[in-house]
Amino acid sequence: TGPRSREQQAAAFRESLNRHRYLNSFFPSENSTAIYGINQFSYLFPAEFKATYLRSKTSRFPKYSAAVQMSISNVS
Amino acid sequence: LPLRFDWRDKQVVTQVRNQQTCGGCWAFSVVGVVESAYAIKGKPLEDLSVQQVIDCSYNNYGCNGGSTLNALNWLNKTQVKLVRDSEYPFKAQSGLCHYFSDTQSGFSIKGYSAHDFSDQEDEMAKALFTFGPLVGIVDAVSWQDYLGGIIQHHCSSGEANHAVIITGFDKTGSTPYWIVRNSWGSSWGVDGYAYVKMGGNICGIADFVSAVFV
Repeated sequence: TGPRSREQQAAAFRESLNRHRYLNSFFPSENSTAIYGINQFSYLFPAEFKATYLRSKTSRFPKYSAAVQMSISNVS
Repeated sequence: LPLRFDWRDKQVVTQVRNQQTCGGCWAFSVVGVVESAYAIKGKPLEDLSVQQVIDCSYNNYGCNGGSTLNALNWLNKTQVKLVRDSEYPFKAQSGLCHYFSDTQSGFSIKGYSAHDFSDQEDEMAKALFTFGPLVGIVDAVSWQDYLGGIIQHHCSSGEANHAVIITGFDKTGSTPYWIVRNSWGSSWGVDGYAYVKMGGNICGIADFVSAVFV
C-alpha cells in the first residue's frame, strides 16, 4: 500500500535473509525437507506479506467421520 | 489407493494462476476445484472466472479477503453459473458484479462438502481420489520464503489464513507429502506448487477441506 522507500525494502530484504538462515538451519541433514530463500516476496515484511496474500477466513468444519458418508449438501 | 496420485497427470488441473496483490486466494481455490470437477466429468478443461466470484460472492469481501465456505455456499444456494475467464477476466481488484442472462453458458455446482480431516489424512487422500482436487486452508506465514522441498517444520496448524488446492499426494518416498497448488504464479515454489508433509496436519492442511460436486 503506497510507495515503499528503498530503505524499507532494504530492511525487509535483510530481515528475510536472516529468516532464511534461521529456517534452513534446523534440519540441514534431512533430505527432501523444504528450502527457504529469496523469492518475489523477499522485499516484504511478514506483516505486509500477510496483509496482502493471506486473506482467507475460516469457520469451524465438521469432523469427518469415515463411518458416515460425506455429508453432501443438495445433491440428489 | 495408489502410493502416488496427482490429478495433474489426468490433465484435469488448469495452469497455476497469480492472484497478484488481490487477497482472493479463497476465490482462486474454489474456482480451481470447479474447473477440475467438470474436467473429471469429461468437459473441456478451461479457466473459469475468478473475478466473477470476487465481485459477486456477496458473503465475502472481494480482494480484501473471503471464506471458501461462504463462496461454496453462495455458488450452491444461488446456482450461479461460472462463466469462462475470457468472458469475465481477472483484474486483481474488486469490482461491480456483472450479471449474465440465463441463456449464458456457464458452470454451476450441485453441492459441496466441507470437513475437518485432521488425524484422518488417509481418509482425506481417499476423498481426493474419489472426488477430485480439494480446497484446503492452511497457515501459510512461512510460505513467504518457500523455495521447494517438503514442508515439515516451521508450519503450525495454528491459524489458517490462505486457501489452496490439493491436487495429489506422493507416498513413495521416506516422507509422504501432499501436492498443493498455490495462486502466487508459477515462479513461486515448485512451478507454483508446494509439497506439504502428509500426517501431522502440517500447516493445518487437513483442518478445513472442501470438495465440490457437479
